[in-house]
Amino acid sequence: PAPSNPSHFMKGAIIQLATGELKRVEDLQTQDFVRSAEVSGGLKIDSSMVVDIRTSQQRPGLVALHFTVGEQQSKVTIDVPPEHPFFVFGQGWSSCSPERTGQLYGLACHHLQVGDVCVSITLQQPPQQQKQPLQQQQQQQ
Amino acid sequence: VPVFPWHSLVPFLAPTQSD
Repeated sequence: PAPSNPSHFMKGAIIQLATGELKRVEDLQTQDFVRSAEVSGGLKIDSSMVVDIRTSQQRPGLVALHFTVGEQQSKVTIDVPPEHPFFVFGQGWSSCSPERTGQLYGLACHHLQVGDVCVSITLQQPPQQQKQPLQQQQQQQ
Repeated sequence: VPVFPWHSLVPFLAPTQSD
Protein backbone atom coordinates (compact mmCIF):
# COMPACT_ATOMS: atom_id res chain seq x y z
CA PRO A 1 0.00 0.00 0.00
CA ALA A 2 1.13 3.57 -0.65
CA PRO A 3 3.13 4.94 2.32
CA SER A 4 0.64 7.75 2.75
CA ASN A 5 -2.04 5.38 4.02
CA PRO A 6 -3.03 6.43 7.56
CA SER A 7 -1.89 3.40 9.56
CA HIS A 8 -4.39 3.96 12.38
CA PHE A 9 -7.01 2.40 10.11
CA MET A 10 -4.93 -0.74 9.61
CA LYS A 11 -6.64 -3.79 11.10
CA GLY A 12 -5.08 -4.56 14.49
CA ALA A 13 -4.06 -0.94 15.13
CA ILE A 14 -4.26 -0.17 18.85
CA ILE A 15 -6.52 2.77 19.66
CA GLN A 16 -6.50 4.56 23.03
CA LEU A 17 -9.90 5.81 24.21
CA ALA A 18 -10.19 8.92 26.40
CA THR A 19 -10.91 6.59 29.32
CA GLY A 20 -7.41 5.14 28.79
CA GLU A 21 -8.84 1.84 27.61
CA LEU A 22 -7.06 0.24 24.63
CA LYS A 23 -9.04 -1.34 21.79
CA ARG A 24 -8.30 -2.59 18.29
CA VAL A 25 -9.62 -0.33 15.53
CA GLU A 26 -11.89 -3.10 14.19
CA ASP A 27 -13.45 -3.66 17.64
CA LEU A 28 -14.57 -0.06 18.23
CA GLN A 29 -18.24 0.57 18.95
CA THR A 30 -20.36 3.75 18.70
CA GLN A 31 -20.37 3.94 22.51
CA ASP A 32 -16.57 4.13 22.59
CA PHE A 33 -16.59 7.38 20.61
CA VAL A 34 -19.51 8.89 22.51
CA ARG A 35 -18.00 8.12 25.94
CA SER A 36 -14.54 9.29 24.89
CA ALA A 37 -15.91 12.67 23.80
CA GLU A 38 -17.76 13.05 27.12
CA VAL A 39 -14.66 12.19 29.12
CA SER A 40 -12.29 14.36 27.09
CA GLY A 41 -14.38 17.50 27.71
CA GLY A 42 -12.79 19.58 24.94
CA LEU A 43 -14.33 17.62 22.11
CA LYS A 44 -17.95 17.10 21.10
CA ILE A 45 -19.40 14.31 18.97
CA ASP A 46 -21.58 15.51 16.11
CA SER A 47 -23.86 13.46 13.90
CA SER A 48 -22.94 14.12 10.29
CA MET A 49 -25.38 12.86 7.72
CA VAL A 50 -24.08 12.02 4.25
CA VAL A 51 -26.28 13.99 1.85
CA ASP A 52 -24.32 13.55 -1.38
CA ILE A 53 -21.41 11.51 -2.71
CA ARG A 54 -19.69 12.67 -5.92
CA THR A 55 -16.36 12.24 -7.62
CA SER A 56 -14.27 15.25 -6.66
CA GLN A 57 -13.94 17.89 -9.42
CA GLN A 58 -10.85 19.54 -7.97
CA ARG A 59 -8.91 16.40 -7.08
CA PRO A 60 -9.44 13.47 -9.47
CA GLY A 61 -9.38 10.02 -7.85
CA LEU A 62 -10.92 11.44 -4.68
CA VAL A 63 -14.55 11.42 -3.61
CA ALA A 64 -16.39 14.60 -2.51
CA LEU A 65 -18.54 13.76 0.53
CA HIS A 66 -21.23 16.30 1.42
CA PHE A 67 -22.39 16.26 5.06
CA THR A 68 -24.95 18.12 7.17
CA VAL A 69 -23.28 18.46 10.57
CA GLY A 70 -24.80 18.65 14.05
CA GLU A 71 -27.95 20.44 15.24
CA GLN A 72 -27.37 23.48 13.02
CA GLN A 73 -27.21 21.13 10.00
CA SER A 74 -24.28 23.13 8.68
CA LYS A 75 -23.03 22.04 5.26
CA VAL A 76 -19.49 20.65 5.09
CA THR A 77 -17.80 18.97 2.13
CA ILE A 78 -14.55 17.01 2.29
CA ASP A 79 -12.50 15.26 -0.41
CA VAL A 80 -11.30 11.80 0.63
CA PRO A 81 -9.95 8.67 -1.09
CA PRO A 82 -12.82 6.21 -1.76
CA GLU A 83 -11.29 3.69 0.66
CA HIS A 84 -11.23 6.14 3.59
CA PRO A 85 -13.35 4.60 6.40
CA PHE A 86 -15.97 6.52 8.37
CA PHE A 87 -17.68 5.27 11.54
CA VAL A 88 -21.45 5.20 11.04
CA PHE A 89 -23.65 5.34 14.17
CA GLY A 90 -24.87 1.85 15.04
CA GLN A 91 -23.33 0.34 11.90
CA GLY A 92 -19.58 0.68 12.27
CA TRP A 93 -16.85 1.28 9.75
CA SER A 94 -18.10 2.19 6.25
CA SER A 95 -16.44 3.53 3.13
CA CYS A 96 -17.25 4.38 -0.50
CA SER A 97 -15.15 1.41 -1.59
CA PRO A 98 -15.28 -1.38 0.99
CA GLU A 99 -13.27 -3.66 -1.34
CA ARG A 100 -10.35 -1.20 -1.49
CA THR A 101 -10.56 -0.53 2.25
CA GLY A 102 -10.34 -4.29 2.83
CA GLN A 103 -7.33 -4.56 0.53
CA LEU A 104 -5.45 -1.54 1.84
CA TYR A 105 -6.30 -1.70 5.56
CA GLY A 106 -7.70 -5.19 6.07
CA LEU A 107 -10.63 -3.42 7.73
CA ALA A 108 -14.11 -4.89 7.02
CA CYS A 109 -16.43 -2.06 5.95
CA HIS A 110 -20.06 -1.49 5.02
CA HIS A 111 -20.78 0.50 1.90
CA LEU A 112 -21.13 4.19 2.80
CA GLN A 113 -24.34 5.63 1.35
CA VAL A 114 -26.35 8.84 1.33
CA GLY A 115 -28.40 8.90 4.53
CA ASP A 116 -25.73 7.25 6.67
CA VAL A 117 -25.02 9.24 9.84
CA CYS A 118 -21.31 9.37 10.64
CA VAL A 119 -19.48 10.15 13.87
CA SER A 120 -17.57 13.42 13.59
CA ILE A 121 -16.02 15.71 16.18
CA THR A 122 -15.81 19.43 16.73
CA LEU A 123 -14.57 21.66 19.52
CA GLN A 124 -16.82 21.86 22.58
CA GLN A 125 -18.28 25.43 22.67
CA PRO A 126 -17.41 27.00 26.08
CA PRO A 127 -20.84 27.76 27.75
CA GLN A 128 -20.63 31.56 27.73
CA GLN A 129 -20.23 31.55 23.95
CA GLN A 130 -23.74 30.22 23.51
CA LYS A 131 -26.20 32.95 22.49
CA GLN A 132 -27.94 33.47 25.85
CA PRO A 133 -29.86 36.69 26.60
CA LEU A 134 -27.61 38.97 28.73
CA GLN A 135 -29.88 39.13 31.79
CA GLN A 136 -29.99 35.36 32.03
CA GLN A 137 -26.18 35.33 32.15
CA GLN A 138 -26.09 37.94 34.95
CA GLN A 139 -28.49 35.90 37.10
CA GLN A 140 -26.12 32.94 36.84
CA GLN A 141 -23.07 34.82 38.11
CA VAL B 1 3.57 -1.06 19.24
CA PRO B 2 2.15 2.37 18.19
CA VAL B 3 -1.02 3.50 19.99
CA PHE B 4 -3.31 5.99 18.23
CA PRO B 5 -5.71 8.42 19.98
CA TRP B 6 -9.42 7.76 19.37
CA HIS B 7 -10.07 11.21 17.87
CA SER B 8 -7.60 10.60 15.03
CA LEU B 9 -10.14 8.16 13.58
CA VAL B 10 -13.04 10.54 13.18
CA PRO B 11 -13.20 13.55 10.87
CA PHE B 12 -13.17 17.04 12.38
CA LEU B 13 -16.16 18.60 10.59
CA ALA B 14 -16.55 22.19 11.73
CA PRO B 15 -18.55 24.53 9.48
CA THR B 16 -16.19 26.82 7.56
CA GLN B 17 -16.61 30.63 7.99
CA SER B 18 -18.31 30.77 4.58
CA ASP B 19 -21.34 28.84 5.97
